[in-house]
This record gives sequence, structure tokens and C-alpha cells, in this order.
Amino acid sequence: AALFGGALNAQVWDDLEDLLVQADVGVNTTTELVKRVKERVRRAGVKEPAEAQQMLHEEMVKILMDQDVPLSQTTKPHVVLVVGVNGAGKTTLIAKLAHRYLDKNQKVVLAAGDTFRAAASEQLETWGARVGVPVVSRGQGGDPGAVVYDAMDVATSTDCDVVIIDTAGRLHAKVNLMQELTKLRNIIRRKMPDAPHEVILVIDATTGQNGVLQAKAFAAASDVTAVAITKMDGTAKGGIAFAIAQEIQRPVRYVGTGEKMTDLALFDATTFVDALFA
Amino acid sequence: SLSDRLQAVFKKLGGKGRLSEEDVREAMKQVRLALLEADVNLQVVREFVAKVTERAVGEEVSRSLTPSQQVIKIVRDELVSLLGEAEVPLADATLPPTVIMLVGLQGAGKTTHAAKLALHLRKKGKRPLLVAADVYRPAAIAQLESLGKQVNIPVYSEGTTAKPPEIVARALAHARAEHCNYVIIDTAGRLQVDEVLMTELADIVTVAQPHERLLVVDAMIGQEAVRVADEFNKRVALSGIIFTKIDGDARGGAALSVRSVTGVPIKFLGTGEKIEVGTLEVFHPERLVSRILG
Ligand SMILES: Nc1nc2c(ncn2[C@@H]2O[C@H](COP(=O)(O)OP(=O)(O)OP(=O)(O)O)[C@@H](O)[C@H]2O)c(=O)[nH]1
Ligand SMILES: Nc1nc2c(ncn2[C@@H]2O[C@H](COP(=O)(O)OP(=O)(O)OP(=O)(O)O)[C@@H](O)[C@H]2O)c(=O)[nH]1
Ligand SMILES: [Mg+2]
Ligand SMILES: [Mg+2]
Repeated sequence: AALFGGALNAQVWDDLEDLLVQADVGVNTTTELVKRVKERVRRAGVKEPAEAQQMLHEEMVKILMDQDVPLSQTTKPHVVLVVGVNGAGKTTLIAKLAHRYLDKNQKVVLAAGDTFRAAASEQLETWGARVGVPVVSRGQGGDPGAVVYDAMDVATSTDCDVVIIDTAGRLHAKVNLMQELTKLRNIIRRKMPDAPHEVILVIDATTGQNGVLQAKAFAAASDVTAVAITKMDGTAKGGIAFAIAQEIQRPVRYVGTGEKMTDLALFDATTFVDALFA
Repeated sequence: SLSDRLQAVFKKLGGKGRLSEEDVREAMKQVRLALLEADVNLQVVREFVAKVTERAVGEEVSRSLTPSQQVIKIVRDELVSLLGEAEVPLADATLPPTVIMLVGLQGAGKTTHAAKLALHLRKKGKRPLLVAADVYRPAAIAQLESLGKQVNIPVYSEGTTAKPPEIVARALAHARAEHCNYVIIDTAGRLQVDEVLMTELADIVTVAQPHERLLVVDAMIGQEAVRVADEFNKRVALSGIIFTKIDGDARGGAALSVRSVTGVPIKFLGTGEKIEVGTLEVFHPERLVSRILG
């Protein structure tokens, strides 16, 4: 039955729900959001679908803004650990971050912590050369802990502002690989008490509901501090970001918008939500 | 799980001799929820639920099954039938080499599966050649060469200065000279909306005339799977799908989406990072049904 008079009827709500589900917001999050907006609409006596949609925008921005914490860089070197499942875009993100820091006249060193995958070190080394930053690496088969240790030494001894650590992609369902990640994080911690200062979880914008499980597992294994959503230059809306933000209560900081070192945007909740409805 | 949810639905409705339309509709709400949570595309879910509803309404409740088990059986059967046949074979050209081309979004697993396919073919007594046609991604060629070396399979590459269609043309000539009967082309990841790169793909097709054009899809992909598969299919006329990273815990509903929008068979499942026997499975629909239904 149409709860509202005029144009704001059940069909409008159905259409809004469809839009959110198709953007990978997920059924549960969508239901929660629509429930909240319907309540606001009822209390405010809203009659126009456009106004209801605006309220939905606001509720969605709120989910993301609630997690917003200003980025702080107080220690030197500032240690950044980059984690996530296979193929999400970690290595490419690191090149982009390095470029951004360099642009701000900060001294950067990269750690090729993926010692497992074929040509992973070469890939980061190629990026390092292109961006203009040194890369500490030991090639395939080495111990990731040793690379990270070396890189942090290099960062300290060469007075670097930032050290960014690449890790091997890993499916979060693989317990041994997640334990390895915790071990790596502990090595960093032992080397420098407050490090890593940032742990960035990289999420592919095309990810479906599995993204929430990824976030949960990586947060538990490595204390994720922020999320980066990559491949937003595709047609995916990255709607999984809402469920992730709520699940691990962390901000989205970065958005990958392409394959070049300059294709990095700082996350803006309003822009993100606007794009979802575009 | 879906069976728990359906049992709860039917408990409320009580035991009956036939599945009424209302009973079925109530049950279908749970099926719809399960499929959406599994990342099956919304439109595909609607069509699937409509089909299953039609089959279920008026069905005699079997004496050996409870109503919820009955509905689950119908859902499973329909899912198996939609996911497609098991073990659809790879092309085997009468005039070798058989050319296989791998395409798909960035990071889906193309390079890894090019090497897996090569190993699979060699184990079957074939003589494959891998072709490094990704000139964009840093160290992509090194990656394919490293994987090829691991399993002792030759890789044809020309570095990053030549254009992919030209590399592929010369790779085919090389394959013929070396009597390779299979050529597996690894292409760069690309967005289905990238006009320049999608045109490049069509150019590679023109040059290589691949007998197999396989779309490589990551099992964790969400709603967008339909749009991606549809566009790749329109531009490249796919012959098969490789569904990767199913060794993770993604429900993999995208398999149903991709299959129903393209009608193309899922030929392989990727289940592991290593290039070894066991990380490339020949497709069996049952392998995906339980995980999709949760
Ligand atoms: N279009 C687009 N492609 C991207 C973006 N970020 C990364 N990629 C591409 O995605 C692919 C995978 O990127 P990588 O950086 O290798 O991903 P990764 O997480 O390090 O992968 P593994 O180390 O194998 O787990 C590459 O082809 C990148 O060029 C992005 O924002 N947009
Ligand atoms: N666990 C698991 N990892 C996989 C599987 N297939 C590929 N990977 C990993 O996923 C990541 C991406 O694989 P690639 O083969 O580089 O993907 P790609 O499609 O060639 O990537 P681009 O060339 O950048 O588009 C790598 O870390 C692989 O090791 C799989 O079936 N299971
Ligand atoms: Mg990487
Ligand atoms: Mg590749």
C-alpha cells in the first residue's frame, strides 16, 4: 500500500532500493538505510521523491563521514603498510602514494614486501624508477620480514619521511596467510613501537558482498586504519564501501581512478555518493 | 543458510499436500535474499526466481521431502541447469595452432591462468606457446616469463615497444615455425568501457582469429559482472569463461550472472595462485551451487 500520498509511493522506494543493491550496497545495508530515511520522511512530512532521495544521500554520506578521522603524520619515518586480496591494486596504489608524497617534497622509500608472486618485486621496482623513489627488495622467495626490516633501516638511515610497504595479495579465507600478515605487522611494531602508522586495506570497486568479509579479516589480522577503493574509473560504484565502513569503523581515504601514478584522488564522501546516484 | 531460512518459512505455513502460490512466494523471498547476498545480479535474480516460482507452484509435495527440501531441490536443479554443462572441452583446431585468448578486467587472474592453461595442455600432450601481449602493466612480461619458466613452457615476447596486434601476428608465425599446436595469448587488463583498449582487443581478434576467447572473471565481483561480461561479449564474441579465486570464500553468484547474460559456457575454475595440477579445475556446476546458495 502507498504509505505516502502523491508521487512519493512504494514504487519510488523500490526503485531507490534497486539502485542501491545494483551499486553493491548490499541488501542489509540498503534495508537499514531505507528504513532510516522512511522514518525521517515520515517525521518531516516529506512529499517529494526528490526530497526523499536527498535525505537518502545525506544518510549515506553520514555513514562514511562518521568514520572520518584526519590523517596525521607525526613520526619520521611514517610507516605505511598496504594490504588486501589478490589483484585489488596494492602495488599500483603504492606507486600513486609515493608520487603524491614526492610531489609534497617528502622523501620516500618503498619496500617490496611481496616476495611470493612472480615478478612482484620487478613490478614495484619499475614503479619506483618511474616515480623516482628507491625500492628495497630481495626478489622472489625472500623473507618478507627481512625486506621490511631492511627498508625501515634504510628509511631511518637516509632520513626518509615515509616508507610504504607492499605485501603479497592474499585471500582472507586463508588462515595461514593472514597469520603471516600479523607476523609481518608485529615485526614492524618491534622495529618501531608505534609503527605501522597507517595500514591501508585496498578494495577493488567491483567487489561484491565478499568485501565485508575481507575488511573484517584484514582488520582483525593487521589493525587496518583506512581503506582505499581502486578501479573507480570503471562502471562499478564501490557501494560495498558503506558496509565496510560500518563493519570495521574506519575511513575511506583514497580512491584509485586509473592505472597512471597520477590516478589517485583523496576520498570525498559527498562526491562518492553523488557518483553512486549519477 | 538457505535451507534453515526455508524451513522457518514453511514451519509458519504448516504442512500441506501441494505448494500453494503464497507458500512459494514466501519461500522465494528467502531465495532472492540468498542470491543477492551471493552477488547474483538483481535482474538475473528476478528472472531466476520467476522461473523457479513457476516450477514450484502447484507441485505435489513429495512424500520423501519436506516442503522446504522440495523448494531447495527445485532451486538447486534450476541453478545447476542455468550454470551450464560440465566439462565443455577446449577448442582443438583441425589446422593447428589452436589459438586461445584471455581477456578481462584488471587483476582478474589472466596472466596466472594463461600459465595454468598452458600447463593443463602440456599435461594432455599438447605443445603450447604463451604470448605476452600486455605491454602496459609494469613487469607484466616478466611475470608471464617467470611463470612460463616455472613450468617449462616457452613464452613469446617482444618487450613493450611493439603494439599488441603486431606482437600476436609474429607470435603466430613463431608458433608455426616451432610446431606449437596451442597458442595462449595473455592480454592486458582493461575496463569494458575503455574504447581505445576494447578496440585494441578487437584488432587482436582480427589478427589472431582465436578459436577460444575466454573471459577471466574474479569470483568476488559483484553486481557489475553483468555489464562487464555483456560488453566483452559484444566486442569479442566470447567462447568461454574462467572463474577465478574460488579458493577464497566469495559466494560467486557472478558466475550465474555472467552465464545468463552471455550464454557462454564456464569452462574452468581457478582455485589457487600456484601454477600446478589442482589449481585449474574443469568446470562442474555442482562445484558452485552450494556456495552460491550459502
Ligand atoms: N583501471 C584501473 N586499474 C587499476 C587501478 N588500480 C590498479 N589497477 C590495475 O589493476 C591491476 C592489478 O594491480 P596491482 O597493483 O598489481 O594489484 P595488487 O593488489 O598489487 O595485486 P597482487 O600483488 O597480485 O595481489 C593492474 O593491471 C593495475 O594497473 C585503478 O584505480 N584503475
Ligand atoms: N588465490 C588465488 N589467487 C589467484 C588466482 N588467480 C590469480 N590469482 C592471483 O591474483 C592476482 C592477480 O593475478 P594476475 O594473473 O596478475 O591477474 P591479471 O588478470 O593478469 O591482472 P592484469 O594483467 O593486471 O589485468 C595475483 O596475485 C595472482 O597470484 C586464483 O585462482 N586463486
Ligand atoms: Mg602487488
Ligand atoms: Mg596480467
